[in-house]
Amino acid sequence: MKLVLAVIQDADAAALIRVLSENAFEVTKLASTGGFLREGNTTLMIGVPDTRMEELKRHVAQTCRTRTRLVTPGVPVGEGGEGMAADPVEVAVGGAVMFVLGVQEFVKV
Amino acid sequence: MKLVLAVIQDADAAALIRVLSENAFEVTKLASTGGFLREGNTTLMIGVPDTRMEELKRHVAQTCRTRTRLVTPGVPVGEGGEGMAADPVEVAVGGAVMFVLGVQEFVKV
Amino acid sequence: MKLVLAVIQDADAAALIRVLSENAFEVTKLASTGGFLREGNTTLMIGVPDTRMEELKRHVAQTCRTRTRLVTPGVPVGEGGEGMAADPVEVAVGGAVMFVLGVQEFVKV
Ligand SMILES: Nc1ncnc2c1ncn2[C@@H]1O[C@@H]2COP(=O)(O)O[C@H]3[C@@H](O)[C@H](n4cnc5c(N)ncnc54)O[C@@H]3COP(=O)(O)O[C@H]2[C@H]1O
Ligand SMILES: Nc1ncnc2c1ncn2[C@@H]1O[C@@H]2COP(=O)(O)O[C@H]3[C@@H](O)[C@H](n4cnc5c(N)ncnc54)O[C@@H]3COP(=O)(O)O[C@H]2[C@H]1O
Ligand SMILES: Nc1ncnc2c1ncn2[C@@H]1O[C@@H]2COP(=O)(O)O[C@H]3[C@@H](O)[C@H](n4cnc5c(N)ncnc54)O[C@@H]3COP(=O)(O)O[C@H]2[C@H]1O
Repeated sequence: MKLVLAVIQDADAAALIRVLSENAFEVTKLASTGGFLREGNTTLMIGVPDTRMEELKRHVAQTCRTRTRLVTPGVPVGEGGEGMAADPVEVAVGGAVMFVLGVQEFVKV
Repeated sequence: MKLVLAVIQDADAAALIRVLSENAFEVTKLASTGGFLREGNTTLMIGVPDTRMEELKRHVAQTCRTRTRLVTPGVPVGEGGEGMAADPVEVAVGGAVMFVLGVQEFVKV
Repeated sequence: MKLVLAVIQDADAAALIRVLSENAFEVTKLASTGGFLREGNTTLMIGVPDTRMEELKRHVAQTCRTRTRLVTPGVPVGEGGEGMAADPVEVAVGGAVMFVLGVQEFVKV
């Protein structure tokens, strides 16, 4: 058993959760916020048997899109920057970032 | 030191946190959502010395109840579901699901 | 790659996230609640290369402050205790509690 913590964009969360549930993956959703853009995103916690890791990665890759955001340097996106006249730059936000952790024990009560 | 991520039902969260605090376990609570039922649940993060793992499992088993939910197939619980005439089915929701992770280092600042 | 789960006080969250972003650390923020004081706090999830662990610990130690809270025994802070006449006691809340986990695989999609 592995525990995957996947940070994805809110825009892909409903579609990915549906695809995973339809393929008998179990998922828990946590609301989160990106440190750099200060915008809401989604962290999924997915306990998955070792043998299904590649299948999980495939579903995530097929469902989550890379997008770009316009960011004015020095003004965090979430704080609405009046007055900072610097030119906006494009920042790519990936489809998903996944941390795969080893599970020493899985207990269902 | 182990880090336990325990997904429990909201209905058991206050009782379990009280029992754990009274028994000198330290707990951090994260609001979460179940992927299948789309209903709110609770994820507890508990850093626990290896020697107290069995005691923790006992408190969780004694405090968290299994319950059943009526679900209309094809209509996620959290979304209301006018018009889908399929018969509802009973889904068991366990008392708790626990992922036990090894902690390489524990730092208090 | 390590995954650090750091529980910090809300009062230090914005400053720490800014310091980490300015030093090219990537961070995801989760809203959380302390089990004992029942007050909101912040859990940061930080995927960090092994070689930068000490630098990360330094930034956390320099940015997060220890504070004390007045607590009336038997009355959880978050629940406003009418009538419990016990004397309040001072509880120290640390700057940060960090769990360092080993990452078996890091995947960017
Ligand atoms: N200091 C910096 N300078 C310039 N550009 C920067 C930057 N920090 C981040 N970015 C860019 O901004 C995007 C959004 O970052 P944010 O922190 O809001 O949202 C992040 C964060 O919540 C999470 N994340 C990514 N790497 C992480 C890590 N190592 N640890 C924890 N969370 C991570 O995944 C989300 C998407 O990350 P992704 O890498 O696809 O996309 C990132 C990255 O392309
Ligand atoms: N491997 C895992 N990784 C991450 N999180 C996990 C997990 N296993 C369980 N969870 C979390 O624990 C909650 C309770 O799971 P439990 O298996 O007791 O109870 C489940 C299970 O009995 C049932 N269920 C889940 N997926 C199903 C599916 N594809 N088909 C039929 N029943 C399903 O519905 C109940 C509620 O599921 P829900 O997803 O709303 O809520 C789940 C989910 O948030
Ligand atoms: N092993 C662990 N596993 C998971 N999360 C952990 C943890 N150790 C600490 N935390 C998290 O870090 C917060 C601050 O903990 P700290 O030990 O600095 O500061 C603590 C501690 O000094 C004190 N405290 C906690 N439990 C206590 C108890 N049973 N009796 C007396 N004092 C307690 O109250 C402060 C606030 O505690 P609170 O629970 O509200 O908030 C905690 C909790 O959310």
